[in-house]
Amino acid sequence: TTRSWDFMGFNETVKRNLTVESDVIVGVIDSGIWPESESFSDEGFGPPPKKWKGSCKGGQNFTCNNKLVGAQVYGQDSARDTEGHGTHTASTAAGNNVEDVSFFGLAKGTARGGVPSARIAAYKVCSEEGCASADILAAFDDAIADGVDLITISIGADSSSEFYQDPIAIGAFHAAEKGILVMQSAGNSGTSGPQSVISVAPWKLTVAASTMDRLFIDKVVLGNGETLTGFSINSFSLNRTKFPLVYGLQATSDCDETSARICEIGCLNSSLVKNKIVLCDEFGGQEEAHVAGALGSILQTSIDNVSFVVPLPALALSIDNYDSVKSYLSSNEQPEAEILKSETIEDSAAPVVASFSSRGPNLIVPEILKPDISAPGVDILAAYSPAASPSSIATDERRVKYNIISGTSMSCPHVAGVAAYVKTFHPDWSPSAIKSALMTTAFPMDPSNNPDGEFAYGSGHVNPVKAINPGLVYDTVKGDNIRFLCSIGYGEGTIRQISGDNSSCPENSENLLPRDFNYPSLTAAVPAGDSFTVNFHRTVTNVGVARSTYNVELSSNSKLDVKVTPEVLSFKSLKEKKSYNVTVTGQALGNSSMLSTSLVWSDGTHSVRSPIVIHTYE
Amino acid sequence: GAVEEDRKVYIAYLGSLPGGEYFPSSHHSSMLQAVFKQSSVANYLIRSYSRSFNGFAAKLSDEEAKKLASMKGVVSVFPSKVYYLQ
Repeated sequence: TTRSWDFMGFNETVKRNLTVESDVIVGVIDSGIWPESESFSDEGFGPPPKKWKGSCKGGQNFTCNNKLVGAQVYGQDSARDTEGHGTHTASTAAGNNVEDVSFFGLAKGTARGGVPSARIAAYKVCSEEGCASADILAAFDDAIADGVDLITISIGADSSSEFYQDPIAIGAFHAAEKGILVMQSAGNSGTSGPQSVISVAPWKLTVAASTMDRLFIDKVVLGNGETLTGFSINSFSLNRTKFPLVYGLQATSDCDETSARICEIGCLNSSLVKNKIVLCDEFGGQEEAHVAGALGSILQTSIDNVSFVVPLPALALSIDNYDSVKSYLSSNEQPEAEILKSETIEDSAAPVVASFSSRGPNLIVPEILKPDISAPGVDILAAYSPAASPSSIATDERRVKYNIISGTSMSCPHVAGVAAYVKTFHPDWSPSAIKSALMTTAFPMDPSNNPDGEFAYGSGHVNPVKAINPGLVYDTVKGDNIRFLCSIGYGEGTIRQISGDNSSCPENSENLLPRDFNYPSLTAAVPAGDSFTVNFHRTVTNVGVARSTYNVELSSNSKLDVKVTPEVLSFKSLKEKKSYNVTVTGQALGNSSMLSTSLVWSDGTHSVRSPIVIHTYE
Repeated sequence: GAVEEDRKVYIAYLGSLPGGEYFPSSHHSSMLQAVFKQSSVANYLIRSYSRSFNGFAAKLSDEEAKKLASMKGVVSVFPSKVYYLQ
C-alpha cells in the first residue's frame, strides 16, 4: 500500500468526507488481527459509532480500541493474528496512514488503508489448519448483526460450489439483504485455467489480482560475469562476494533424483551446501535450502512478475534463465555466483492480471461474469503480525511489522477500501449500487497484456476517484436476488425459506434468464457451432445530474453486432430509472471460446461502461 | 446408532429468521432430537446461527444429514469444509 493507492490515482490528498468515514465500520473475516500494530492505533479516534452493536471478544491478551472496535474468535483462544494475513488485509482496507515503513528498506513509503479514518471489526475464523465453513458462517451471522457497513473476506474453497452449499454465498446473501456489500477474493487458481474462479454469486463483489507499476526484481551475477534477472523479495546482501554454486542433485545423500533436483524437504546434506548457493528446480526448494543451512539459493519458477519474500539470499529464475545457470554450473570447475539484494523497478505494462488470479467464466452461473473487478494484489506491503515469519517458512526467524505478500487476498481489501470510500459519499446507496459504481467506472484493462480478457479482470481495474461519481448505477431492488434464484431453478418452498417472507417466483419464472439480472456486466453463454442472437434487458438509475442525457457508445468488435434500444436515455430527476435492451448477434463460435466488447453510456462527463461477453464454455 | 467417529460437522441452512416469537436454539435442538430420536443432543449441536439468519452446525453421520435435509424448513445441509486464506 506504499504504492498501490497512488498507482490508482488515489493519492493522500483526494477529497474525503472524514466525519462520515469515521462512522464506517469494515468487517474483516480472516485470520485475526494484531491489535498493537500502528495501523490500528486509535490516536485521534473518538468512541465507536452509535450503530456499532458488536463487542470485543478477542479472547486472551486481546484489547480493542476506538479504531479496532470489535473482535470475535471462533474455535480458538484468541483473535490475535499469528499468520499475518488478517493483519495485512485489515490494514489494506482501513489501516491508518503510517509513514516511513518498509520491508528492510524495500518499498519504503506510507502504508495506508483505503479509508484510514474508518473503524475495523475483526472476525477470526482461520488458523494455520485453514478456515472451517461452520466458523465462517458464524462470523457472517455476527458481523451482519453487529452493524458493520462492509465485509471483506479473503478466503475461499478449492473450487466453486452451489450457493446453498457455500457459506460465503449464504452469508453474503443475508448481508446484501441488510445493505452490507461483501467483497471476496476470486481465488488463486488462475494457473489451472478457465472456470477456476471460486466466488460466483452475483450479490458479492469478486476481486481479481493484478500488478502495479512497482516491480520487485533480483539479480544473480555468475562467475563468468553474466547477470541474470529474476524475482524475489530478498532483503539480504552478499556484500559483493561470490560463493560456490551446487546443484540440489549433487548435494543430497539420501534422496532419489527427482526429489533431489527440486530440493525436497530432507534432501539436502548440510555439509554439502554450507557456504554455498544451491540450485533447486522448484521454487519451494528455498525452504529446504534454508533448513539445511545453505548460504543462498537459485530457484526455478514458472510464475513471472510476482516476487515472494525469501528466508535467505535467493531468487526465482524463468526456465530459460535457470537453464543458463545450470549450463554455467556444469561447464565450470569452480562455478560461483553472487545474489544481489532485491530492488524495485517501474513496470510500464502494469496493470496485468497475475497468473495466479483465478479465471472465469463462472462455473455455477455462466451468464454472470466473474471475477467482477481487478485490483492490486501483487507484492503489497501492509501491516503484518510479528508472531509470523515474513516468508511463511518456520525456520525464518525474522519478525516484521510490515510485510510484502501477494494473492487475490491482497486485492480484495483494496476494493473493500474503495467500496467504503464510496459509501462515505453515498451512505444510503445499496450494496448493488456501490458494486455497480465500482464496476462501471473501472479503468479498462489492455487485453493485449491480459490475454484472458474479461475472464481475468472482469470490468477492469478499480478506479477509486471515479467510483464516487458513476452517473448511473445498475441497482437491484428488493426481491431481485430472489428472482435471480428463481431464474436458476430454485423452487417456491426454498425461496420462501431463504427470503423469510412470502416471496414467490413469478408465474413465468421458467422464462426468467440469469443474464437479465440487473448486473453491471453483460454475459451470455451460447452453444458452440451455431450463430447466435442474445438479448439483455437492463435498468439504470440516475445518480449523477438530475437533468441529463446519456448516449450509448459501442466499442468495435468485427465479430459481434450489438444493437442498443433506445440509444439515448434522457433523465429529468435523480433516482429516475430508465430501461434499455441490448441485442448481440454473431457467427458460430468454437468450443470454449469467448468474444467481448463493451457498451458505454456517456453524458459527456460520466462514462458508465459495461463489458459484453459472449462465450461457449459449458 | 451412528458410530461417533463417523460423524462430521454439517451445516444446516434454514434461510432467514422467521418473524414473530422464535427460539432458534430450541428449534435447532428439536430438529436434532427428531433426527437422533433422543432428547439429549447438546453434544452434537456445535453452533446455532440466529442473529442474522437461521441455521446450525452439528455433528452428524451421512445418514443423519440426509434425514435432516428432508425435513420441512431446511434449505440445505452440507458438510463444513476447510476453506483457505487466499
